[in-house]
Amino acid sequence: GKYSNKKDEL
Amino acid sequence: MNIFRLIGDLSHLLAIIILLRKIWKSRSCAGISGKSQLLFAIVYTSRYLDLLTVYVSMYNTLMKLVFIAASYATCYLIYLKFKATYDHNHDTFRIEFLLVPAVILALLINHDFMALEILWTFSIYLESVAILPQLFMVSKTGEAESITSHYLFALGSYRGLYILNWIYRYAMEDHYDLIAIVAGVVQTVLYCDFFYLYITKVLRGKKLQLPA
Repeated sequence: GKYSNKKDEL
Repeated sequence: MNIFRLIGDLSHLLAIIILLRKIWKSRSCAGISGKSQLLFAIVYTSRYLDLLTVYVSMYNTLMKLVFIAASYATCYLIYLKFKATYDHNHDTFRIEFLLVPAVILALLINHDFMALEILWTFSIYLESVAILPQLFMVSKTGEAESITSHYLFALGSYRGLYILNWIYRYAMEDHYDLIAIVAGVVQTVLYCDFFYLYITKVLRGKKLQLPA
């Protein structure tokens, strides 16, 4: 999902 | 991970190292806005709380820890260790004018009304404007040391490279996050005037000096 997806960015 | 994000992250890391090294070597934080550094410490703390809840990768975890630790170390050097050299007379930007709107905006415009998500959103909004006290300080004193200019250039480039990363991810992975993109564009635009001065003056060996 979008939540976990963007957390890979700093 | 793509090349734009990697270079962006490395540029971000380089900026942090340049600043810490400059303060440590000169034993002085003259010309550096403590308020901007305080805002960055708030940004990293509120954004990287997910260290406690999700594991992405070793790279991700390490970089987050370095950013948090370095931002606290910088604040420690400015406000405690080299406090006597802190130029607070020129660091007069009112940070509540950035903090309060960032909180309100995060509560109004977010992906999900959940504590961690709102803190993440708040950190994105705050980061986009966190450099303003530093830029305000440079404009107030009318100049910046070359090393401070290099720091600002590396820090400004990082979000600019992230924009390329977001374009790449949209094209290749069909992934995008409007909140990060809009805030990242605002953040990069704020540096444009500085980028212009950096390229036309600092890179030609001149000091960054604003016209009187």
